[in-house]
Amino acid sequence: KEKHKILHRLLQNSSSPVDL
Amino acid sequence: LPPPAKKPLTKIVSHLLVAEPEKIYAMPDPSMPESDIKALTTLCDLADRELVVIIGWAKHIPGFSSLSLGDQMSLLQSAWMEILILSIVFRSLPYEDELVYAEDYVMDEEHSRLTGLLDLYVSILQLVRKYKKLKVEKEEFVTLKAIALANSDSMHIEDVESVQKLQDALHEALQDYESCQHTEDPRRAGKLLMTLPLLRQTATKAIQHFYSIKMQGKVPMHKLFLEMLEAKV
Repeated sequence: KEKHKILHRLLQNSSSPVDL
Repeated sequence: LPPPAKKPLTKIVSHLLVAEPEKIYAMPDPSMPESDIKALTTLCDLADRELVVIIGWAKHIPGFSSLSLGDQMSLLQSAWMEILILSIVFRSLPYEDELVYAEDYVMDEEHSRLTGLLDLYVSILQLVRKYKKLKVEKEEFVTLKAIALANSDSMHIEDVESVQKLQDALHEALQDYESCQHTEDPRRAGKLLMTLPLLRQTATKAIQHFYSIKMQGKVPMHKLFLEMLEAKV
């Protein structure tokens, strides 16, 4: 995860996720 | 009797339509002289901004955000180029032998040759022709994009069962859509799914090409694009 810092950060910034 | 309730699966397709990102533009730097380096710089910058949008879009796919953060990362790291290419393909459908990287950045064969992107041009155009022949609709395109993400065959998935559940839900949404909208062709969902191997093959080529450009070090690349490129090789 340390190597993929930006992806990790962008995924953590939640924006109204939808669940099944 | 009340009308039968809409199946939740049809809801997935309508949800994916709403989640479709806004257009983004390539905006090539007007102060830079025209060259292959300028074209590649423009494309890498566009891809970097599109990646941010794709990550935001993925979170709106029903079920994606319930996966672990690690599995969300693994799926995106495997499928991002397929998603980028599928979007180029869909934008290029109304055009003749041109690839619409963005509405303000359309490349023909000659431009692709000069940029060293002829192989990629030929492969993407093969996909465009397949979808033109099928007259693929926006509903199908958004569902296929989500399927490409869920079906990215990452080797690092922790919770295989949950990813399978996501694949099944999206697959069912596509089948459900086709059985309602395309009763004339009972094999249409299969035909659409059978385009995915060429998409995978094209994305692999694109990754290899942009990785070799990165190694040559002549084209500036933003951090997210580099991060995703490195995750694939």
